[in-house]
Amino acid sequence: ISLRGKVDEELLNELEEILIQADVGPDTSLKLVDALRQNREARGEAGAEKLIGLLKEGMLDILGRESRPLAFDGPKPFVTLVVGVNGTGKTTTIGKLAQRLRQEGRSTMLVAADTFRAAAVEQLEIWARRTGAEIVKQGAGADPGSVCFDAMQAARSHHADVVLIDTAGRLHTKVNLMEELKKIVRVIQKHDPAAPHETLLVLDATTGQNAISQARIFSEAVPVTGLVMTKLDGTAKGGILVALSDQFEIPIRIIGIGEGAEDYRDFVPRDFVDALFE
Amino acid sequence: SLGQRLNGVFKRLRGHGKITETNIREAMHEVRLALLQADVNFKVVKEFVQSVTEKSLGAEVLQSISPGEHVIGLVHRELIELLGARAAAFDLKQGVTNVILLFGLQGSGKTTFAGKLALHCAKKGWKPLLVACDIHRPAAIRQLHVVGEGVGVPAFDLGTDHDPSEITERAKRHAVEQGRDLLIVDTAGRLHIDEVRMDELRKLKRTAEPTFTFLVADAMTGQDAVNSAAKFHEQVGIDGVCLTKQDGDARGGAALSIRKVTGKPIFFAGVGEKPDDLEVFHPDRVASRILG
Ligand SMILES: Nc1nc2c(ncn2[C@@H]2O[C@H](COP(=O)(O)OP(=O)(O)OP(=O)(O)O)[C@@H](O)[C@H]2O)c(=O)[nH]1
Ligand SMILES: Nc1nc2c(ncn2[C@@H]2O[C@H](COP(=O)(O)OP(=O)(O)OP(=O)(O)O)[C@@H](O)[C@H]2O)c(=O)[nH]1
Ligand SMILES: [Mg+2]
Ligand SMILES: [Mg+2]
Repeated sequence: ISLRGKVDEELLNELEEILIQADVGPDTSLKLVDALRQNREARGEAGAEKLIGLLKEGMLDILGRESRPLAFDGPKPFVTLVVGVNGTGKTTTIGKLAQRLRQEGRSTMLVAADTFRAAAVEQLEIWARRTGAEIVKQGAGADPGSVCFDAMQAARSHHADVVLIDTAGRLHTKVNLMEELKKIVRVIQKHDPAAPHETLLVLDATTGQNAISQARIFSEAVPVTGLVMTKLDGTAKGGILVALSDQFEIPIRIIGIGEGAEDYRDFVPRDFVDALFE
Repeated sequence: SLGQRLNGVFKRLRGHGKITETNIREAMHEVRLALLQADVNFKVVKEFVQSVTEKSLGAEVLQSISPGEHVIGLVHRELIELLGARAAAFDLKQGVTNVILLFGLQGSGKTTFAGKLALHCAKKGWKPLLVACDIHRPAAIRQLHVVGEGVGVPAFDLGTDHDPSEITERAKRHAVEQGRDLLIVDTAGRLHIDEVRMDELRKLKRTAEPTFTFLVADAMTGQDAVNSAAKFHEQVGIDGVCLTKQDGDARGGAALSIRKVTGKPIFFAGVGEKPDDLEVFHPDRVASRILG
């Protein structure tokens, strides 16, 4: 049968399944594949390779084609707040950033504002030692706002270039914990109305559609200026980033690709889209 | 919610005479969408929809005055059946040193769950001993000790210079000496595609000879849930699954995917960060959440 003037439906369904499998989500996947149906270039004898190429371009239309990496320039100290739900890799990501900042010759201060979870401070202390960063901490059960207050003062008096604030994992559905986060931001703003200069929401690549709810509620509570997606060294594809870029305007800064200090990369849209189809 | 969408589908059909096969397929399209939005794996969704479609083509639905209700009832029952209609038996043995081995992907909640399980078993009269076999993550051993202190359960560790198998062997001897009858072994998070870490785990399981081997998985996992669960089961073998972070608003389709691909029961649910935030798994609750 000639397919002149029509797109191969079976192939389109297969492509939709690849997207769904990658956690792009059923709605965004359908939208991307429907665009192919409307695309003149996709008709005729367009084979799988051609269609995948067009699909990738459709995804890049959503993700943007330029990297929008983290920059720590300008304000001193440059204050970065790191937030997200439990276990996504916030503390480890801070360790990686501290390593990078050391390589860039910037003095870094880590803030142990997770005063809740067992051994959270000890975990961050190890990263401070590994990367030569300073650390500000208080006793167990201290108020996170109070730790941040101390840190902002210390950063100024120690002339720190960059401050990285580690917060406790929290589910976005817990109103009191989201209020605690807002309070942390207020404390920081008291010291510098422009701070935090970057607020990173750390997402786990294995998380499915719930990442959308996380992004929405976290960015309603605090001024999220960047996304980090960790654990892309696993088999999860992190396609939810496409759905997130479609719904929100938050730049994707970094991807985590392992547990070591060097295991991160700037987010490069084209590499991400290529990896999704591998 | 799916219930409302199905009623919408069948309302449009009213006045067009009786329900036909085409109408059922349109309803199944809504079911498929709801399950995918709930993070059920797409292959599991396919099989599920096929099975429910066949059942929906029966007289009961086709001749019903409320077909939407029938279909949603079918879907709900099918979900509960798949999730494990009967509670899984968590029976420890008297007069031996029981061993529960916990593993899973990074950050899934294993260390926290170890504490919860220890408390749960202590309340039932067992004498648990936490065993710190995560020699990789910074401050993991310290974390387990603090967790243990929080539930009044001792933790055994040998620092980070011995491998998990050695640590567990020594822990068993220590348990006998101290009159502990249950070891709860916490391990490092690992990727199912990391050969070195999977070897470590297989070796540990051989040494530990567990009474129960649990995969600890995050309830908000998406399509990847089947990949990791299948690999862990195939390469190490699991007796059951514990699903953490069910206190969020994730629809929890991973429960269905993991259950389908491993055939193993879901024993427990983590429903918070505190030691008593542990529940026996409720299939009906998860089914309702999946259906929104
Ligand atoms: N494979 C892999 N593991 C990672 C990555 N990032 C973090 N991890 C691991 O994920 C686990 C959790 O990391 P943490 O940094 O403690 O996560 P967190 O968000 O600070 O956790 P909470 O503070 O408890 O909410 C650890 O075992 C990390 O080593 C990554 O990019 N790849
Ligand atoms: N809200 C909620 N948080 C949980 C639950 N279980 C664990 N957590 C949190 O999830 C985060 C990760 O828990 P851990 O116990 O450190 O996870 P893990 O699997 O041991 O992590 P790794 O050892 O790095 O692989 C912590 O912040 C815990 O407090 C749960 O059921 N609900
Ligand atoms: Mg942390
Ligand atoms: Mg752990």
